[in-house]
Amino acid sequence: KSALVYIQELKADLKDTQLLSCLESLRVSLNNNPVSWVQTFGDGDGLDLLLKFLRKLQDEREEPLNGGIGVKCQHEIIRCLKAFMNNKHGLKAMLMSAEGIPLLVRSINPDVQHMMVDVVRLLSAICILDHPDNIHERVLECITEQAEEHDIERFQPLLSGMQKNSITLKAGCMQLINALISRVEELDFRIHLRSELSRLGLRDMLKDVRAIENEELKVQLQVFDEQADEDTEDL
Amino acid sequence: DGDETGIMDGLLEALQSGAAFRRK
Repeated sequence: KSALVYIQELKADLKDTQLLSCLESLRVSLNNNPVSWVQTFGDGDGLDLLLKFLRKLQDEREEPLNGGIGVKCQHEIIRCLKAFMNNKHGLKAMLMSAEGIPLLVRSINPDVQHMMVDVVRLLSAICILDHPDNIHERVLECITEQAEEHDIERFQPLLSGMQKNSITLKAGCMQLINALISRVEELDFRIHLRSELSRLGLRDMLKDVRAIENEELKVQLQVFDEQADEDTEDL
Repeated sequence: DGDETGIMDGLLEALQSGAAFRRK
């Protein structure tokens, strides 16, 4: 299928299994076609359509008998966005879109662990981009605004993710925490962010997490500790 | 210039291995 056919399908306002099947197929196409294909998809409103669907699905209350298809569609959109952003053109389009980062942040949902893993990983990659606009600040701003909307502490969703059984999710949350903190230029603010996390219980939580035998998680814990130690020394 | 692919894959790998954080 051409990129334009997908755009037509997405414009047709598909629902449930039809939408899911379209998104699954789109993800494969975004991953396997040349950059020019992805570019045609993006230039033809493809990104806007994906983001529009993501917002719509987030706003909808899922019918209990719907088999969680809305969440599956949301997750598939996240996967499509990752594939879309895997080249310079798509990445630029996503960063220029006003809705892109806020909607990714809005997808951080500790109740949907497999999706949250992909979202926090994607956001941590966005944080470490070499970009003149300090993208990590935008990510942190969006996390802050999203929390304010729900009247919760901004890092609460990440700490809730840390408390889930999924080791991959724990590693993903630590990865985003590391990405956010490591890109901050001011020593004081890095220390502030760590103390904010500790106040929410991260330090205590890490006592148990450190006992988990998992390479990916250990790497992130080591990064967290080393950076904290370096900052303490500098202070 | 816009043809570079695998950007996210590269960043994700660097993050997971910890390489993305070794800059000091």
